[in-house]
Formats: sequence, C-alpha cells, structure tokens
Amino acid sequence: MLELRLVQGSLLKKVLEAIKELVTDANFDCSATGFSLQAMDSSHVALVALLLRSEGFEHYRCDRNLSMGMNLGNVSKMLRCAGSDDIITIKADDGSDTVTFMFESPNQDKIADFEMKLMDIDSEHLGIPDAEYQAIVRMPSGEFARICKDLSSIGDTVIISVTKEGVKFSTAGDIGTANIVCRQNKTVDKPEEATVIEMQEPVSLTFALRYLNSFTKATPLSETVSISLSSDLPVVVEYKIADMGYVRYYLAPKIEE
Amino acid sequence: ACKQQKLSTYFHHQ
Repeated sequence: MLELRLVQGSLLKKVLEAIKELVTDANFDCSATGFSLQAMDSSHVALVALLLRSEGFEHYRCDRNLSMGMNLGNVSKMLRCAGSDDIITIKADDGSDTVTFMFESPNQDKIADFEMKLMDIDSEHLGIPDAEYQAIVRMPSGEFARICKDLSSIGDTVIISVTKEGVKFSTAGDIGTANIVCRQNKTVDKPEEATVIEMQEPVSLTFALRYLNSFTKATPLSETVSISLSSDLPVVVEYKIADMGYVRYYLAPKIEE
Repeated sequence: ACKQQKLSTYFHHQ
C-alpha cells in the first residue's frame, strides 16, 4: 500500500513540468526514504534525478519498495487538473497496475480522483559517483534561465568557463558571437540574489544549449540554481526543492575530437 | 569539431 500526501501539491505540479520535456517514460521509485526518479533522455546525453524525501510529506506510507512506470506527459496532464493550492495524494495498492492522484482543495470542499494505468519500463539505473567539483556556481535561477535562452538565439553550444574573474558563458553562430560574464556578488540584500563562485581551479567545458534550456524548466522550483563543473565529468545543474529534496540534471560535455 | 559525449562514458550501469 502506498499513500503519499503532499500538502504543497504545487511542488509536484512544478516537478512534472520540469522533467516531462526531457524524459518521456520513467519509473518513480518509492521507498521508506522517499519518492525518487532517475532517467536519461532518449539520446543518453542528459539525465534527471529527482528526490522528494519522506519527511517532506504530511503523510508518507510506503509498505514496501515500489517502482511505478509512468508516461510523464500523461502524469503532467493529470496534475494540471490540480489547483496550485491543492493537497495532492499519490495512492497505489500493492499489486495494482494503476496509480491514483487525489486532489483536495484547501477547504476540502472539492475532492478529485485521477486514476492512471502504470507501464512496465525497464529502467537502467546509472551509478552516479559523488565527486569533488573544480568549480561550483550558485546564482539566481532566473538569471541562469535568461542566459541560456539569450545565448541559444545566437548559437547552439555554450562554453562555460570559471576563472577567478567569474563565470563566463560564450557562444558563437552564423550571426555572430556572445559572451556573458557573471561576477561573484555577495553584497545583495537577499541571499537568493547572490552569485557565489567556489573555484578549486579554473575550468572550461562545452555543452549543448538545448539541454540546458530544458533543464531551466525547473526554474519555478527554486530561486537559486547551482552549476557544478569538473573537466572530466558531466555538469550538474541542481534546483533544490525547499525542505524536501532536489531536481538534479546531468549533462555530458561536448569534447574536441 | 566538438563531439557530444554520452553519459555512459562517465556513469556506469548499476
């Protein structure tokens, strides 16, 4: 028996909007520790890892580990029927081949049940080693989204370079080139507006902008984003979900052959 | 030219 009750249902709505463009079908894994997902895009170049810890749910009952295969576009269609202030409960009976999303309005005067058939998805879990990164940039998530969007109108790849000057995003295309430098800036009145750069050593990597743009669909989840870079690893773009967990995206670099 | 790498170059199946 699975019954997960999330008072801030809007988080789940935003999570689906954040991942459904990158991944079509995926397994949601439920265990005592939480509700998670790990899935690659069809080209196996990008991966999304979601974790919603059990403590973040008002009620979290998961009698035994469960993996539920779902089409994320269909889940998104159902969750769009939930109000942004609704309480969302995910329910599934042991051995049943369906999952139910229940939406309760804040004053309990409207209760909706959406039931969906589960799919069999053979998920290939990748082992993601914890790594020391040569540079970690924390910046406003809206700022990062704006940079990715603007640069993708000029070119389709971005070179992200971190030096002691700051973090530089560069691209080039038929019409010309663009360089955006963001300097460390801690003297802001709100911490979420700060740009903080932790650099062990300078690093510079090249990435496809279309994946970074799909990652920025997670912007509504968090005021800040962290970008972790290391010269021999995929970039990690992480949006923390307040008090619950995170949506993490990994993207393999493009390498000079 | 820059060649897009695959994640399996860096992460291995569990």
